[in-house]
Amino acid sequence: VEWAIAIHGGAGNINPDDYTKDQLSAYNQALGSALEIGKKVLSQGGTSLDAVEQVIRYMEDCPLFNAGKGAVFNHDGKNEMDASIMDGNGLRAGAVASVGDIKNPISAARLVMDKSQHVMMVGKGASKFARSQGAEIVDSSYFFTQKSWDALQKALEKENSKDKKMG
Amino acid sequence: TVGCVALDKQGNLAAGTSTGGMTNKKYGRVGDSPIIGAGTYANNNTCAVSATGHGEYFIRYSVAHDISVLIEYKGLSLTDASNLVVNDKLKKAEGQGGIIAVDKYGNISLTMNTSGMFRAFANSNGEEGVAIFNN
Repeated sequence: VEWAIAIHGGAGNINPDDYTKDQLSAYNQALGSALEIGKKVLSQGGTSLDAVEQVIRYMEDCPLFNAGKGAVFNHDGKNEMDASIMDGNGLRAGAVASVGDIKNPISAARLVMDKSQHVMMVGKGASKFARSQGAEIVDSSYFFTQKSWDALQKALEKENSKDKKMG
Repeated sequence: TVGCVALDKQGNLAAGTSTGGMTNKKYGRVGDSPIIGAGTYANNNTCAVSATGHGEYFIRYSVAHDISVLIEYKGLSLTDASNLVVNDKLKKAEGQGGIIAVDKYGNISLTMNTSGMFRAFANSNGEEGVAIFNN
C-alpha cells in the first residue's frame, strides 16, 4: 500500500431509524467528498499532514458535523471548539482548545505545531496567536446552525425541569 | 467530532481531530480531541489514531497512545490493538466511542463500541468505503 486514509465524523448510539433517507444520503455524500479530498492529496504525492488538514477543514466547513460550522453550543450559548494535529515523523504536535472565532481550528492547531515552540494554546491566547499567523477569524455567528441551537434548548429544558422537580 | 488519519507515499503518518465538544458543556470543559495521546496520536513507528466519543474516558485511558504502544511494545496488529482498547478496556469502563487508525503498512482500523460511527476509508490499492452504522 503506497498510501492510505481514514476519516470519521463522530460516533454514538445512532440507529437507521434516527435519520431520514435524505439525511443519510447527505452524510454519505459529505463523507465521500471529504474522502476524495484526502485521496487527491495522497495520490498526487502530497503529505499526510496536508491530507489530514484539508480533509478536516472540509468537515469543519460542513454543517452536518460537530466541528467548525455545525459545532454544538455550550451552556452559555457559545461555540467552544477544540482541535489537534500530530505528525508521526518526529512526534510533533499542535492543539487549540476553547476557541470560538477561528474558522478552521484544525489549521490553528497546525500553526501551533509549525510556528510555535508549544503544543497547546487555549481560548483568547490561541485566537490571538492564530490571528497573528494569518488564520481566518470569523464572527461567532458563523458557527450557528439551527440544529445545534435546538439541541441546546432541549438540553436546557431537560436541565431546568430536573431542577424544578428537585425544588 | 471529526477526524482524519493518513499514511503518505513517503511513509509519514499523521492524525488530526476537531470538535465542538458536548452540547450544554460548562466551566470550560475540554474533551479528548485536543489532548495528544487521548484523542489524537501519530508515530511513524506504529500508527496514527483519531478518536471520537465520551472524551473524559479517552483522556483517562490515553486511548490513542495506548493503541500505539500496544503495537510498539507488545507487537500487536493494528486491529488487535484497536479492539483491545476500544472493545475491551474502554467498554468495560463504560467509555463509549470509537477510533480510526492507520498503521505504517497502510492497514486501516475503524473500531467502535457504539451502534454507529460516521466513517470512510481508502487506499492506493483502490479499496474504499463509506459507512455509518456498526453492522
